[in-house]
Amino acid sequence: IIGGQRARPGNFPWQAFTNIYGRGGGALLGDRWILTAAHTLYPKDHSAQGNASVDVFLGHTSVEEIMKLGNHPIRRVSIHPDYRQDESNNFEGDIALLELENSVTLGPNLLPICLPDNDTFYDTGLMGYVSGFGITEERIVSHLRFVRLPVARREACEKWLQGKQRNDVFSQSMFCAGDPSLKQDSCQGDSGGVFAVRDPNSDRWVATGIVSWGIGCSRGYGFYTKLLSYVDWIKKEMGED
Amino acid sequence: SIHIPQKLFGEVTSPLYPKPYPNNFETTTVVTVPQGYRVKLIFWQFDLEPSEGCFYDYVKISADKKNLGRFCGQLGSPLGNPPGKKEFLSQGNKMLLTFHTDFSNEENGTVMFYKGFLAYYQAVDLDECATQLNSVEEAAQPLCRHLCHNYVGGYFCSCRPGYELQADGHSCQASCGSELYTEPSGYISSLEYPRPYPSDLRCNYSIRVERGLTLHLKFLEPFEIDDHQQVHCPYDQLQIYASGKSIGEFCGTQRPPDLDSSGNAIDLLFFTDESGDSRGWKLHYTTEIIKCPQPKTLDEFTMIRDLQPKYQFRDYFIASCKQGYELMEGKQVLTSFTAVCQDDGTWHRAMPRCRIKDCGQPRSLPNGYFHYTTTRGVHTYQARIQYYCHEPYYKMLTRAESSELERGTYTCTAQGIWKNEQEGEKLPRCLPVCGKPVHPVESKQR
Repeated sequence: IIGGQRARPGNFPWQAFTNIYGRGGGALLGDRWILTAAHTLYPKDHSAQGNASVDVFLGHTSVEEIMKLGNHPIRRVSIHPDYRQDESNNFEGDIALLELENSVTLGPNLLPICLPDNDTFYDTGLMGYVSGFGITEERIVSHLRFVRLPVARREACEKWLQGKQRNDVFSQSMFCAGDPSLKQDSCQGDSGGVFAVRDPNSDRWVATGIVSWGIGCSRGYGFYTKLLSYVDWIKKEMGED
Repeated sequence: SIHIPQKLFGEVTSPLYPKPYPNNFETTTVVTVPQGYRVKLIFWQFDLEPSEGCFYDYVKISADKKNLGRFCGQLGSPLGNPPGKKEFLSQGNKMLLTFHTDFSNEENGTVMFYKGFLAYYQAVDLDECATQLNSVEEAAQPLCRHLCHNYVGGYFCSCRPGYELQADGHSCQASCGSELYTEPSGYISSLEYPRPYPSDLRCNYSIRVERGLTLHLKFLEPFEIDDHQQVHCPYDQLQIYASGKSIGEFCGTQRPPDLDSSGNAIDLLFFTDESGDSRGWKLHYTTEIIKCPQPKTLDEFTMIRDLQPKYQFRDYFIASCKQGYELMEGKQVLTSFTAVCQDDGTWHRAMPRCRIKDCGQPRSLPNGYFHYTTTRGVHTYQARIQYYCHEPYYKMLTRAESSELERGTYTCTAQGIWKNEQEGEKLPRCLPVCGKPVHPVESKQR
């Protein structure tokens, strides 16, 4: 997290800490599902065939403490079928679900987040929070940090990408957040964590995006998997949960 | 003589019938039917020369060495002695018809023609026993010593109880070694009672009635068995055993007391010596069905279905419990209970007890807990608990029309199962609550 601040215990109780091909994040859905980015399991430009161990930790803001609480074994990994590991410039379908072997007991430091049900969560300028154990200004962190970012205008992000002469795919199943004028962003190690907004109508926190990709950190916009596009797939994978 | 082959029925006619019979003729027809039958004969046609005393032409009938009549003339005519519709009956199985004609049939110089006769005979059963009665009257030897039974074509003899038919088929000899009485009531007496009993008897009278019946004996007057003033029953004696146990030996003129055996088996042994002239004994036995004590419950929760005022052998009662209680026989739980009244007047099973149903410790609710809304720790019939979810992290899943309070209420039912009114045994579900951090991120600095 660039330009953010240290999270207090219970600020982001859905935050998961993953260690697969490096640090990553995730969010708790229900009491036995972890939502994360597919590329934390199948990184781009990586020859690994998904046989790395998947370690998932929950329930604390300290890396040391969260690991002391123990790894949560995974029963099943589900990668979205649109995800293409071999296309380094295409993060379409960058979403995955991890089913835990055992349900977790919820408490103040461990609670699930909700899923979006309409497009208003993606209105331009809507402020959201991104949290993670990823790097901050070239430093690795030992505590969970977060940053508050606005949902950016799609056209601005497209124009920004064109200005960078990049051919990265920015599809309708993604959205961008941040601002080139701000020194705030998510960064490496935050992937898989969620972009969370508070719904003032229901007073609930809703995960609207998954930290997916960006060009550098804090030099423009960050790109997120748009969860509203994948709610049906998530529900299908989770079944009656 | 003409012997007609033995048949059960047939006809006898005069020669040349229905043409005029010949003169100067005499023949005797012998009608025979099987043994055990009599011969009955009747004339259907009769047309013979009439004469005073049937001197010229006649038919003579005889049977059993007796002459049954001499007949002539015509049916319906006053002349001669026609037989009319008279039936002739033999005592034995044979009847003889003698037909006689003289040298001519003239009347006032005119030759007359007579057709003769047509008689029909049939075999009718001979009641040999009736014959025996007649024979007794006539002081002849009876066919049967005791009892005679007629049947069509014959008879047979039998003897009174205590006697046995001998090989000759009509004699009876005292034989009372194994007399069995199985009717629920009846009379038993010494042979020939109230006339003197025979000598040298070894009689055994067994009464065996159905299980569940008790036998009662009552001796009738006169009671008279040869006795001696100083020695107990030295000559003749009556021994009584109830269910194999001796009740006593009796003789003299004092009849035994009425006896309640409380069993379904009595044996009477009657021994006589070679002499004596006592009249013997007679008893009337009756039975009464055994009764069981009135069933009584051991607690206020036991119920007896259709309680009867009396219970006797083979009757039964069904016990059950009030709602919420279960039948216990010792430490064993019963699904039903039936007790049957036995032949000794006892119930085949002891009365059960009823124990209140216990639903056991309520199941723990994942991510939830429960409280007793009735007495804490008591989980018997009608106990009630309330399940809750660990809020605010979990919330109970309910149907649209139901509240968490309703969904979480469980009662210990009469079946011994915790049940919710709407969902039955199924436990409620505590679902995770999403998006409600207890300590959400806040920014104070502006």
